[in-house]
Amino acid sequence: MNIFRFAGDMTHLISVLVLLLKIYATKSCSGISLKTQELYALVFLARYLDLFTDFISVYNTVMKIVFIMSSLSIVWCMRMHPMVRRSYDKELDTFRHYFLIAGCLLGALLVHEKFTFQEIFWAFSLYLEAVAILPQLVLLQRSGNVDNLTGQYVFFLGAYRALYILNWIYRYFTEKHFGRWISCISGLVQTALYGDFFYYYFISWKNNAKLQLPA
Amino acid sequence: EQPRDPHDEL
Repeated sequence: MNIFRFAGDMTHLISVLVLLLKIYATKSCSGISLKTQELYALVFLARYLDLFTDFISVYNTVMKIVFIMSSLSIVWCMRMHPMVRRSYDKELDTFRHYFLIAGCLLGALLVHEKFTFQEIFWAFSLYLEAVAILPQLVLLQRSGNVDNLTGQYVFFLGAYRALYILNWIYRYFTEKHFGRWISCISGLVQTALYGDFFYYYFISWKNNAKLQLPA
Repeated sequence: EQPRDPHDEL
């Protein structure tokens, strides 16, 4: 474990807590893409299949359970909670995310570390995580104004993967056999997708203005 | 057979 990875995990956790806070405190999910949340729930379920078979550390197991439970509870809230579901921007959140799932599944069948059930789902979860933010970014562009908590949620979500890239660079230079190319490449793609969001987020922060994404 | 390297990252 290195500081970059720990900081990345904490930033990821903060992003999930910010989202839960927003939904719980405001009883609203306006500006949040249900499709991105469903994709994230799928990412965690597909990646943590080894939750009961490989014990790595208490920290690892606890964080896996937290991510699975939080992502499922956000999806449940947005679908079932009577107050929250009313504020869901159904007509704006129209990204066809099933194509993302199909594409990533096909990609995992073609490019993986080993042709085993667990490894294919692991590669699938990495590819899916790289593109899972797309419905959310499209929704933000469509809804134009971004409320603070949603902006912070997306910002922390992007920052976590950027910290992981530093972690992979660190591990590449400190561990002789570290060759996780699937993680690195999908992580780079994922962080790149946040590129324009980070740019507008920084501009709005610098001008102390409200975050406006060009439609 | 080398033990399967469990993915230790989240």
